[in-house]
Amino acid sequence: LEGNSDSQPGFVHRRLRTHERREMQKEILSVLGLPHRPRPHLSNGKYNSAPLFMLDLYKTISSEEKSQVEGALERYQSIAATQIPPLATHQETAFLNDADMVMSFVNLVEHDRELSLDRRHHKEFKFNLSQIPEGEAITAAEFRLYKECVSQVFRNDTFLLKVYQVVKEHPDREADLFLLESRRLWAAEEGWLEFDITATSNLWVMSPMHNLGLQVSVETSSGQTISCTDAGLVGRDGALEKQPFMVAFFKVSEVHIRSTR
Amino acid sequence: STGGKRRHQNRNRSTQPQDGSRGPGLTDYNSSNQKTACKRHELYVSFRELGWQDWIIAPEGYAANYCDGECSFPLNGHMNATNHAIVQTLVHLMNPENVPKPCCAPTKLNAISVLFFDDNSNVILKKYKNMVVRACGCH
Repeated sequence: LEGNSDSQPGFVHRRLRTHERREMQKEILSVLGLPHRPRPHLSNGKYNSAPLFMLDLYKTISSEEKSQVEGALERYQSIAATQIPPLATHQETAFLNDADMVMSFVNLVEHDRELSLDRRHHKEFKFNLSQIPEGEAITAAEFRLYKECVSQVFRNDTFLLKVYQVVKEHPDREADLFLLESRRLWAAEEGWLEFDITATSNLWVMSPMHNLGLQVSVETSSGQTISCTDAGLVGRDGALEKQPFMVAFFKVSEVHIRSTR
Repeated sequence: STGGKRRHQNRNRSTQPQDGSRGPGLTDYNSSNQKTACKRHELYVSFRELGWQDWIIAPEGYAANYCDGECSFPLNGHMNATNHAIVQTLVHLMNPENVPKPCCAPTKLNAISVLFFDDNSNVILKKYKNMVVRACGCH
């Protein structure tokens, strides 16, 4: 009974009756491993950077599985044509080949503390990793931030951008931080910046109470801290397709615990 | 009892590979009653049709297949049922009350990836390994 169901045009398309539709919804949700159909909160129906990035990964996968993406692509063509699409790098494609699942996480909180106690500008980001399905282990995770070109004032300057993991928060003073990465950038540089946060996100999954988010700060070459917005880093108030997000690649963890007989 | 013409037609058909997309009812591998032979049925699942396009980003839909039909004796020259299905058919013939016929079930499954939102507007890209039936057989 071999057949070639890729011949979509000749495929049987027929309108489902109500009960068939309900049965099919139930069955597909169970195959997808979902208890109910999700109801995402989409701002005015437009997709931001994370879904666009994930759709890029999806195209990479589906080109292998010869699945249909045109319809989905059409929906984004108008957006993508005018925006800068977040393209997956080679490294991400390698993670993708190895992964069973990829998740992008919405940035939950973002503070631009312009004048903190020691006058240090920084942005905070938090991600909710509590919804990860059982048995999935993170093989790689990235924090992605879009940097735009800056205004004339800093045009010929270089920035030192630092990403910290918040280790402990204090009500009356600055939080304890652990430096994850510091990167020197040209002020005029524009594009996506990726930061490896694999170890940090594994900690957050294993110990949710330690998930206190990330902080980003920027210094000029003269050591002066400037606001992330002045440095061109796009935050929640920037363009949808340049919003910061986090992406994690998962693989079903091989450790199988045998149930007692 | 099906008469010369049909048998001739049968012979033609059995030499060609099964092509489900030519529509139901054209294949009868292993049952005397042609309409209910064990075969792969096709139905295109459109997520838009299911009203799910707000949370499933891609694909638009996918070619769903399922196996349905009778597995009964005699099997024709192709013998594409598994061995124990053949034995089960014979035992069923001897004791139909107590021994069920072999069942028509998937023999080959393919993966499909689905991109969708969860309740928190996070985006999930997941590979589902056994989502699409590629071939059926009698077990």
